[in-house]
Amino acid sequence: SYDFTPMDSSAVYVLSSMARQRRASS
Amino acid sequence: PTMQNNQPVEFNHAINYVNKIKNRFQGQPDIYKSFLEILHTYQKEQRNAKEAGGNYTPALTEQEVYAQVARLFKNQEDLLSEFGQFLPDA
Repeated sequence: SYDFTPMDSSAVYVLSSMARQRRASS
Repeated sequence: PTMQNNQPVEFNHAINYVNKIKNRFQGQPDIYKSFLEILHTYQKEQRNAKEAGGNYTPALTEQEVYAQVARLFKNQEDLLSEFGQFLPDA
């Protein structure tokens, strides 16, 4: 289930911005 | 256009990954909480560094983030290797 708390959402935000940064630097 | 196409992929990957961790550590909420704390510390450090315009070295490097997560996710090799796919310069 996708029962996300605000804390979960911010983890998703950090992870996806990390992935973007990774792509930008590769 | 490329960025718009790639962003949802990264976002979906992140959602799936967070969901996987939540499910895996359902009985150990402290592990999941620690993981979130590591991520937030990393993000805060990155933001500090950005705001200081190169005059601040983040206290938490990508290597340290990876090492901390590795300690947390011991015996969960799949979660750790997937985490490595998110981390810049891993």
